[in-house]
Amino acid sequence: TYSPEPDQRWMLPPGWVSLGRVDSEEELSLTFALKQQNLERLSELVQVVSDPNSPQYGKYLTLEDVAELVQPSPLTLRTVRKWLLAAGARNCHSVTTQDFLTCWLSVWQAELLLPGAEFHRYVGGPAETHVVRSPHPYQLPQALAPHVDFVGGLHRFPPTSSLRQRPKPQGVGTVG
Amino acid sequence: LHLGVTPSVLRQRYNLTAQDVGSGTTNNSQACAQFLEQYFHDSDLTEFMRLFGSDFAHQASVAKVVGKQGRGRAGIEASLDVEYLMSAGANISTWVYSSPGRHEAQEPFLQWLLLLSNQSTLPHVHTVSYGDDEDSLSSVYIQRVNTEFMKAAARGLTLLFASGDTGAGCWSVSGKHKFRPSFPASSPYVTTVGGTSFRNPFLITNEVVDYISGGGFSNVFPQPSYQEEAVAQFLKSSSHLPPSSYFNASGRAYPDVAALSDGYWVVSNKVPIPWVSGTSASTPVFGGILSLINEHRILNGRPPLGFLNPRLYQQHGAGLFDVTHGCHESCLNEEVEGQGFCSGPGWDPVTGWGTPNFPALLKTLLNP
Repeated sequence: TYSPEPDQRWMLPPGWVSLGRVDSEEELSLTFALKQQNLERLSELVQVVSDPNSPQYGKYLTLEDVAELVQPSPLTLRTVRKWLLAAGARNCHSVTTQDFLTCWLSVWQAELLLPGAEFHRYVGGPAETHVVRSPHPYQLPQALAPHVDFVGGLHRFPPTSSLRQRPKPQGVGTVG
Repeated sequence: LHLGVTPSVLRQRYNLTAQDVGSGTTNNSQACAQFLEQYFHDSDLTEFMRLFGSDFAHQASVAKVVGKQGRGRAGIEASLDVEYLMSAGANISTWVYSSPGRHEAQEPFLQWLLLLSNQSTLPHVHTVSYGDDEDSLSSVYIQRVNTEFMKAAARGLTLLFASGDTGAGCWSVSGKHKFRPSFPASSPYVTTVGGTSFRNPFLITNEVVDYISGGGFSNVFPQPSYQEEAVAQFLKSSSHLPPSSYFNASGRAYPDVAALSDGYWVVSNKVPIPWVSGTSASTPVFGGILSLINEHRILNGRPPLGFLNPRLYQQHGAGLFDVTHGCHESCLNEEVEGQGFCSGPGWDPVTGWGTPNFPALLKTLLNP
């Protein structure tokens, strides 16, 4: 196995509290980011449609054009689906570009599928949000390395707002 | 004289007349997205427009809400996003994306990216208030999200991200202080919006740096060719450069533009709240103004602006008020004494090219 995100920081954000491990029979929805194709070509296309001096300026791609360009290879699609179904994943949903796959699994299935992962429930943030995350890094079978970028839903917590209400500024002179 | 930023203060500062609103006859549209699990209430928008929206035509409600909206208390950020996107980009169809009600094991921002990859028809302009320290995210995640922004740019979507509210940021790497860039602000495929203040908070004057305005240089993404000249000019001419060990001068530099981020009035849960500040405020303002420019482009048979940066830098920020006074915050130590970068003539890593002067910006972005 290998760790797809060895440099993903794992730290409980301030204000979040662990409520302990999730029951192994609970259901989880995880998102798998599949490796795409033709990214060099995509980068070139972005340049030409965004450069006012280019004859292609403003001639944007449709979502279907982008899908045709970047969608994962048939081998990737087949390999990942086989791996997930063998692990008991169900209700898998893809997107038009087919480079994301969201599936439902039981906690015990997910912990078997992603060695090292251990799902805990946390609560925090201004809205007392509940999330399920793994405080330990996950691994993937080495055979998946050419096919999966990362698995979403394990480590990153919802962001917090940085808006502030400042004290009323001191009047310049007297403000009637 | 004014007691804080309202739509009419903004419209006056950025030279928007009562005629500068959407025509209501095009397929133009705009969206704001926030991932704080906050709710937005239409009734707040109604109250906000009753209080502050009488001198410009505007839509009374949002056109579409993506993600469940509950009956929970409204969040101030969700309220602010919508109220100022619909005040600057007035009378333009507006979507709100917020992610309450998603499954606990999902990442709200990732779910938004999946939405972008799954809907053929989306608004042209998206303003997003989300950011994390670059160093807290895995490189595979950052690179993949950056690819998702490339996909959006290829489709002609304009993505605007807040530059962050911690100035240059600060962290310690093996005992030495360094500035701390944030992502997605540091992606080369989005337009990043910094923040300014009025020189006099009670008058409509020229703008100076808001000290919180996020800005700096990426440690992950190399400098894109479209901004090399502008950044080199800044590094050559700035008289207040921090020690070079604090930042990666060859990284993607941001922000690209700015707008007022200080002292907003917001209506949330029916209560008018003053002095709200952050680049989450400047981002929808700049986004709304780009939507107005898209409106004119569409009416003239032109495509929407799409990924703006190559054009913005090519035009050397024409159509923007250049902000040349003030510095943003950074590490509190003897070496830099809490000061990060300082603004200067032309582009700078605190306010980018500056803030929108609508008639001039429209002139430079209408054709081709």
